[in-house]
Amino acid sequence: DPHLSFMREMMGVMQHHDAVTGTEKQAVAADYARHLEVAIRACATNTKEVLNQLTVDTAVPASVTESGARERRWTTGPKKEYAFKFETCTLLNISSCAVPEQADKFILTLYNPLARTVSEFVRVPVPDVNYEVKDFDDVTMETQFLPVPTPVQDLNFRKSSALYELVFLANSLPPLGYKSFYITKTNGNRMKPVADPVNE
Amino acid sequence: SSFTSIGNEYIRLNFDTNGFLVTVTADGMTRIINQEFVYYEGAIGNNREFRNRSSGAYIFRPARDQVRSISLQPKLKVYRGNLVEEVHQQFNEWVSQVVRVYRQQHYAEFEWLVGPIPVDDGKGKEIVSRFNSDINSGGIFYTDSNGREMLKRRRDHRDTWKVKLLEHTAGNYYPITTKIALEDENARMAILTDRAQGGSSMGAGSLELMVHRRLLHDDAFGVDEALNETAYGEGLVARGTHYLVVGSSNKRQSPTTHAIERFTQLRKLLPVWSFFSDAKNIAYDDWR
Repeated sequence: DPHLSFMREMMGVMQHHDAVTGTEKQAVAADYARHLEVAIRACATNTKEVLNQLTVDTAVPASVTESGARERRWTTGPKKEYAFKFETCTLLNISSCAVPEQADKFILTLYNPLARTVSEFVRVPVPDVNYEVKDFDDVTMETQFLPVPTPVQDLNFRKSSALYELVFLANSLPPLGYKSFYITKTNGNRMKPVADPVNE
Repeated sequence: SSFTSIGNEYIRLNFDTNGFLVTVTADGMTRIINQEFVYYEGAIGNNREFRNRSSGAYIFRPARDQVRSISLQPKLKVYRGNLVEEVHQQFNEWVSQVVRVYRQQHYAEFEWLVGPIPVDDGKGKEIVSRFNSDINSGGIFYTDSNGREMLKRRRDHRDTWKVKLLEHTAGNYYPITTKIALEDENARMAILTDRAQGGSSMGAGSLELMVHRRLLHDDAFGVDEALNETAYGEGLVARGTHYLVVGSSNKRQSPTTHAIERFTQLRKLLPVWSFFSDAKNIAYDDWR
């Protein structure tokens, strides 16, 4: 709750006409951004708690904690518990995200906030073009790689090792629900995307 | 043909040999639609009386109604594949854009990247993405009200009083929270935004949205600071996306172009959240 309350307070501050329209002083705008960043990072704990309470069929019977709250953990039977860190990437809009840029294997969990099933094309910034995407049904998704456009002005402003964007169709994301995909780097020697010749 | 074409069975975009978008085919019709980046020079006032204010954080006041062109021949690169086709346009060293059409989607995505806006000529600039079409919309266009009701606008006109516009351009700019559109008896063009922007239709068949601003004078409305955001010592680089939906204006067809706009708007403004987890010590089968 303290994290969510902090986020609520920050969003409360963001209702100010200056915050909505950007007519505040530069330093104030930077401070708004800083507060929002802290609030979003704080709420990552909530995301982790919620998404780690996935229960699977073989879940160990839910234990009742001393507070009486039914605590359910991500369990795969008696042997191991996994608690994932679910990183949100606030720079995805400029094709930058630490986990896919550095990890050889990572899980992408997509949450659909709409009250109906949607299928969305997902773009993941990656340093290479040899990746495989699988869903939980062992289905390998069709993928396509596109170069991150790196125009002149971008070079100074985007600190990212991602040179490509991995595109795949995340289909049938359940309403107000989520779906995860397991993405692995492969040793394949997939062709890098080549621009078509253009008539000038 | 010498045109470069990307698209799918619902929407197809054609680019001419100069690198500009020239026509869009959708709903069985091909309309002339071109897109360009232009800019207004910001007015510099002495801020003494109300009418002589500089363009700034609180007001949009171009020095003149004429826009300046940004590029006469953007460089193109085209990438094709099963899931998405993309045209990468480089207009100049501070404006570029990726136009993409995903498989089986009814819209085209224009991801623009603008900045740092050069001001070494001492002039503030307000950058606009402008879509010009042959849709005979007259002076009528539609802007949304906070993502819901579409309000009918008429250029150089106000419904409730006889307006005399002293600032012709600024007087025709409206707040666009999510959508601006125009239509005639056959075709309709709508542009969805990924954030609130200023927008207008400064000519028949034309829609424009302001994507970035860099001004050098305070507008004396109180913030006492020019709207001149910088990062790493240079002007800020802004990146965002416009979604173009073109189709028949016939309201009896199904789905109507309006409906396609609404569904696209909902998906783009309440997008899927992505969460990444490093899986270094968990094998796929365990994960399953």
